[in-house]
Amino acid sequence: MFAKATRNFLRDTDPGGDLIPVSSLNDSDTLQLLSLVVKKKKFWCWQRPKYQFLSVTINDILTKDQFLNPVVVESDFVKYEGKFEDVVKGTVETALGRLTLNAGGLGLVESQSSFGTLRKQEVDLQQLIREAAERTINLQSPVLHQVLEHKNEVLCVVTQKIVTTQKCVISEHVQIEEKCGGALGLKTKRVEVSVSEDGNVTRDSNVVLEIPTDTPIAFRVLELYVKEDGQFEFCLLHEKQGGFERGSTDGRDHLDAGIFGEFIFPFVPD
Amino acid sequence: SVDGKSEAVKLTPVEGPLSALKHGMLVLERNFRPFVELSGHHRAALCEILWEVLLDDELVVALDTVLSDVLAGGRPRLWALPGLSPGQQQQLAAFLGLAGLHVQEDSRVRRDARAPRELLSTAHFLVSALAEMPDDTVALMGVCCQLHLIPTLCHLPQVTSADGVSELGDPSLAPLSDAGSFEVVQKLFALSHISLERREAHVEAVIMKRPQYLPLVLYITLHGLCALEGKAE
Repeated sequence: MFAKATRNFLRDTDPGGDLIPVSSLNDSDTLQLLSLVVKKKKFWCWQRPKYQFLSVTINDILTKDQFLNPVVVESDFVKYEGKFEDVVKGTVETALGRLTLNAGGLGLVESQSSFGTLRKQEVDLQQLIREAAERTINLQSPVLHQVLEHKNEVLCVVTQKIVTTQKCVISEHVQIEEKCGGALGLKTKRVEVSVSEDGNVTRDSNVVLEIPTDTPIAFRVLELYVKEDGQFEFCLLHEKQGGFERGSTDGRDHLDAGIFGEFIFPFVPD
Repeated sequence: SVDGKSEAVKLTPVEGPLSALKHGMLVLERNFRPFVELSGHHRAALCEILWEVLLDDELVVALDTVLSDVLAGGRPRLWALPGLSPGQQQQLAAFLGLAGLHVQEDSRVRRDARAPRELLSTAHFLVSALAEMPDDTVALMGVCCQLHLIPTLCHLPQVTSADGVSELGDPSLAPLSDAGSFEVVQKLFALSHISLERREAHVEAVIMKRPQYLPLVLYITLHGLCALEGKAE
């Protein structure tokens, strides 16, 4: 539910951009600037990469006494109010009404969202890059052991986050409508986000989440390219891919790209 | 190879008739062969649980996460997945069991040594495409399953001309003659950046501008579902 609300938010405010939606409220505490995030490379070209938060920052894996002290810049991001009409609902009702399905229903989503005023917190990149120039990562750090085990994972650093400035309520409404003399059960599921003015929830909802002020709903990362001696660089351009300096593998199994060629498999894990 | 790359560029979905996809349909059928080769009982069970999963897009995403983790060499825990109800976890476990995985008592997922690796990667191939479909598309796909439209939709690129036109008189397209079914398919295609219009005795299917991977993702899922329904032979 939270994941859907944040994904809708980015679809509206940053389509095709670099911001990544936060998919779990549980990640809010660990999502701090300079936090380490593991990016799992996609198997196939159509997939979006997945991110997993580590509960440490880059300072925890630097060689001793090499801490980074970034300058943080804060600014207004946007006041966000969106309504996502359920464009398929009417059509499907018509079709199902005519075809009188006995199916157990279908889940369709209508979202109406307002995260209120949002703030952007970001690291001053120029200063960060300058300061990081002489630093090295301790590759013996226990935190890195598991990341290094998986060859299709890339270490990233959080450099920007979008946070709420008001309490918000995310609610899910599941409605079951009986049609055609009870022959058809049509289930619709809606996810709504609204600013909580007085802390009261008046809607008749099946599930309600209240998210507090300062909750991150989106973030941006920079990939790290880490050399065998621990020196590292931030990948500032899209063409530059992060990772660890080492051999290669891939996990395509038997699947046949055939004439699709790299159309299906363009991204080979490094 | 350089030649392979240029061939791939030619096949990337671009604005134009749906028939542009037909050259890739054989590849997709071949990739879903492990589904077709399952026993009838196994395939029916997998198909049934997938229909349930299609009604819950959060479950699709969770399934994709677990399968990706396992294929990357991990042993994920079902109860570590955020926001899943016990009922959803049961559905997830049922699907994983049929895809060749075993959920242990501590909820860790591991591979069943007896199950063929091809089945697992084929299941992931399908689920990863489902997980990338836009909101509502998965539910519409579920409706198409219930309306038995999947084989028709798989066949559509094959009978579409270079102008994007296909004749409704073609027996394989008969289900599209029904106005209700057509509307569902039209919406499903629109969400996948394919325009589908009916003009008296024919339909016109055209991939829209900047389709990204959406038409491909749609056809991967259609072929996967078709193979599971046993209609791919």
